[in-house]
Amino acid sequence: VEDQFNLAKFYEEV
Amino acid sequence: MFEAKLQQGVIFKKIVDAIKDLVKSVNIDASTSGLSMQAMDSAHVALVSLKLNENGFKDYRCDRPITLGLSIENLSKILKCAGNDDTITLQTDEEEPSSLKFFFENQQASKISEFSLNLMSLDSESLGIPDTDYSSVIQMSSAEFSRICKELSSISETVEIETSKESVKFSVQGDIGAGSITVKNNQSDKDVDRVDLQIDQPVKLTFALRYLNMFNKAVSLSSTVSLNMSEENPLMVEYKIDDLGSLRFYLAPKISD
Repeated sequence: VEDQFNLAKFYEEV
Repeated sequence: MFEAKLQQGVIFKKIVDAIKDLVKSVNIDASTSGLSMQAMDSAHVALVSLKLNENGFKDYRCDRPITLGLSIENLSKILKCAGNDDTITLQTDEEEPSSLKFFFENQQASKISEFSLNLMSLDSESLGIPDTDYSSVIQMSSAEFSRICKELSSISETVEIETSKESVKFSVQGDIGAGSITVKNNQSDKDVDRVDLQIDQPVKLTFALRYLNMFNKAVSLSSTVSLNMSEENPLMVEYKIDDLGSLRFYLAPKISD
């Protein structure tokens, strides 16, 4: 969905 | 050796019911401190995080940390065989278990069911979620929040949540028109009416209602829910599970123009 942020924008993969 | 016995097995059933529309397979990490699980939906827009403390179990033993890869669909099939009043015990005595045993016992211990669920090896794609000091925290009735989300999703797919010192406003805009529901601080002694706002900084964020409606399947776990927001941050929705732990959902905001 183009107008939806993704969690990877906020949280780092560990 | 890992064994965890939950007196109120129905809690485990409710947790799985609450997440089965969101995630397909999960890794449950068992350690001496308890069980934890983190998983994302396929689009990586929403994340569920479960923490169950060992002292919330009737019996709990975990000699060394193990990871249990489970298919939620298959887990659901097994849990359907557990009665709502049964105790549920998870158990394996292998170090690298290929399956997980489940025991369901009724109150009179007159009926004992035993199942073994084959485990999956899932690559862990977990995110590091820092402890966040949210600038807007709303505690309210989980049933009320669930109702607001359901009602507004008939008008639009997205909801704007705007907080201020004394109220929180849920607004929608759709083809048929627009609407908003404003909820004010309310120290009522009736759970369903009580609303507790802690607003250090007001926020205005927009979210997809279909995810919120999925999160609200956890309403049977707790009569209250907390919405935790900060600008430019995912929303964190938390259902505390009495003296056992918590089920948290994180949802990335929409890109507001």
